[in-house]
Amino acid sequence: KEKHKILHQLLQNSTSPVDL
Amino acid sequence: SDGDTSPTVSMAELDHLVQTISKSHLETCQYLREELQQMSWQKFPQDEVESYQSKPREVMWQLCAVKITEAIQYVVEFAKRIDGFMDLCQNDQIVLLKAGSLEVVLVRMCRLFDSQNNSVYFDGKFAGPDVFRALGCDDLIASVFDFASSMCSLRLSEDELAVFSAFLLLSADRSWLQEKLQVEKLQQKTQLALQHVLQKNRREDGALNKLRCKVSALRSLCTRHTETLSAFRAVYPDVVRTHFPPLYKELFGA
Repeated sequence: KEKHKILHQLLQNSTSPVDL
Repeated sequence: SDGDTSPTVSMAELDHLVQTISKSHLETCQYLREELQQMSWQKFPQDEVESYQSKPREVMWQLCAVKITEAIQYVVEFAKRIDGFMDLCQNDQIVLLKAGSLEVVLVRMCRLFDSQNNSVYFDGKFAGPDVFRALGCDDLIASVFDFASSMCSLRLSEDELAVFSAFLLLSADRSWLQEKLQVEKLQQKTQLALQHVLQKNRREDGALNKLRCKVSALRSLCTRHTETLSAFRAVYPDVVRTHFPPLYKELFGA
């Protein structure tokens, strides 16, 4: 999990930290 | 595909699938169609081209890594909105994104590509391959431009681009998948949707095969990107470690 920390975060967030 | 395992899907279901994938695609494209129409397709003037060319190699690499990472974040959001993707186990979600997100970025690039001038929207204006000379990988850049140009020549509509992108992301033949069968089912359904949208848009019979050829071209480009990155990292390990976006390193850094 540590290896893909950001991907995990992006997948778990209801919206990604991009200004969609 | 094996007829016995192909799912039975009604036309109405396929229509619905195409609609939802297209909606997700449009909601998660970095640039909206209206924005693209307003773009002046302005090319970088020569002095600005030279300014990119004279950047140190590592600075240009960092800039491109940032741009690729921004584009990939939108692709992650697209994947999350594909029916069934979030029902896969998290290992498989990550495997599919690691293998497929750059492929989708390259496919989406044709929306931002000006075939007449062989240039792509980058950092505010349209850039030809010469803008990327400082990266030190002219062959890879030329291949990426050739790919974008060949994608453009297919003149895919937004719904065709959307379903093709979903089809790429749901590739069941990626290494390290834990629930391969589930991914296979999703991909087969997406392939039916792709066939359906191509027929509906009255594409010629060979259209699906042309897209299948693009899959192998994309795989080769992504492999070359990884190899080129690893050659760069061998020379500039500290630059990659301290200045490259963490998401980019997770996806490609190994």
